[in-house]
Amino acid sequence: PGQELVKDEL
Amino acid sequence: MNIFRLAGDMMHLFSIIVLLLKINATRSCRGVSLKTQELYAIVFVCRYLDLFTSFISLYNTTMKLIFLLSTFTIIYWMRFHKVIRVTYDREQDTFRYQFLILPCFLLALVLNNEFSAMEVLWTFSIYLEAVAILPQLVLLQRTNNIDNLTGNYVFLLGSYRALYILNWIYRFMTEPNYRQYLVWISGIVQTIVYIDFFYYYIRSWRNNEKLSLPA
Repeated sequence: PGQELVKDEL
Repeated sequence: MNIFRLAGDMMHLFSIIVLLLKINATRSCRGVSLKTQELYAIVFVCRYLDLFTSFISLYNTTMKLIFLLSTFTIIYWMRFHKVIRVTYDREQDTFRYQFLILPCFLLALVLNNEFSAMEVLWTFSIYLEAVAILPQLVLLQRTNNIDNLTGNYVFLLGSYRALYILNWIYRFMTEPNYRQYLVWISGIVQTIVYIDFFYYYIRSWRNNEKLSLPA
């Protein structure tokens, strides 16, 4: 969890 | 997306626009470090491999493509453009960036969230971005007459990093389970790298003097 969240930044 | 994140991304976008306009309008890349641009190209290529594997939003994809395309355009101009390549400060831009690339890659091999090719390259890009501005800062130090646009370019890039820290604080407070320690530490290191530059930039602006960095 949280992994996809991280990747939404540029 | 919160206001700090959006403002940070816009600063990043403006910094690139300023650089593109400067080089294109003056037909000169004097004071611009090709090494920093090449490091950014490596950063963007390694980080945005997920363009092929996942779709986050139209905004996200568009920004990634803009960053990639603009960086490669600048590199192309500096290396191959008939007029522009002559103005490149080759003798001054001597930072040996292999000493940044190798340690960052080794660190990414050891310190990552998951030992897979994608994840190691992504982590490598995070570490490398933290130090990618160093050749540019060294070149600015060696340039006696820093033109306004080059100074503004570095200032906008630094502002983008500072705003991302505010974005992380905001997200940490508003989103449950939002943690990304490697990104935070690298981002703080990256912002610290700019502090010295900020000091001289603001001082020259307040005193109405031309920006120059002490060697």
